Amino acid sequence: KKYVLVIHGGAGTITKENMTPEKEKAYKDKLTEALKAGYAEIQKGKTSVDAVQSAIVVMENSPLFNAGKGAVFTHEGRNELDASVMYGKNKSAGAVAGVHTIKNPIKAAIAVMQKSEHVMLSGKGAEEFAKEQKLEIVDPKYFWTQDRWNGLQKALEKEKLKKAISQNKKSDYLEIDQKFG
Amino acid sequence: TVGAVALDREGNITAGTSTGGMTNKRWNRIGDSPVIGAGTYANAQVGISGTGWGEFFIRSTAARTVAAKMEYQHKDVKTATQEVIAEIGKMGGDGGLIALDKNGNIAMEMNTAGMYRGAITDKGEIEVEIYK
Repeated sequence: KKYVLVIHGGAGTITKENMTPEKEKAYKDKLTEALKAGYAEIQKGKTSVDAVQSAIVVMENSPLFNAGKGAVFTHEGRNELDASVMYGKNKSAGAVAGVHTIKNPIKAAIAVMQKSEHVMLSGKGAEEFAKEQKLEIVDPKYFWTQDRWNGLQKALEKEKLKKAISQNKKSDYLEIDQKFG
Repeated sequence: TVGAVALDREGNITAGTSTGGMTNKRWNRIGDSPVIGAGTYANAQVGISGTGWGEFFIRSTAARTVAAKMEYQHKDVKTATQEVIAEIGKMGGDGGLIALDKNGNIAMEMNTAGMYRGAITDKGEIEVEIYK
């Protein structure tokens, strides 16, 4: 078989036990939608950059994945996004890091790659650049989802408990298993 | 984290990655996703996108190492990707990598319980998997 597009939506402690059939179907449907979106670009004769953008935008716009809408929260309760892209033909590359208002960070990474002399822009500057490039800017509230908010509250609780235990000089056995992107 | 690697009709490869980072992170911590060579890399031969414990992917320059193993050691995409994931595992890190080479061969490797992943062939055949 000759593959033309491969995608991922994150890795971690994903097992049958912590998945409902409905949720599993939703993930599979969204991954299929992303593959079809990227494949359509290739079929139209567009570049692999277009195919990657289309596939990733589908996942960024879905609350199922930790990117774009559905991104996890920082300690301060903000959604902070990063993205990057590299084009193999000429090894051009672009990235944005620590942005809060760019609806589709992958588009910003592509804009950095194609429309600037830089490789990585971060924070407010990256957001200003995206605005100049006429990319869609959204209120940070757009990225807020209940599931991810609950995830942060759980992590904060665990952290509090861990701190309390360690202050009591007891074992430091509680792990925070929220390290995944 | 989400990612994609594509091969177009001209035979050119692009890799991309996008993420919301890590729950409860502080100090403007940035992981591997926006770091070229760590979470994302592409050349004329292969494209790679990663997901996992970012610090380990940065320290092992994961994505570039897959490409280097193919370029200098002439390893195939699957072997190169498996080796990098194994090396990350030995360091204590975990996660997964997807890769696509110029001949349309793929690798989707992980050392975690699962990874949301999918691929499509030039004929439009779709494969989607979640668990290991």
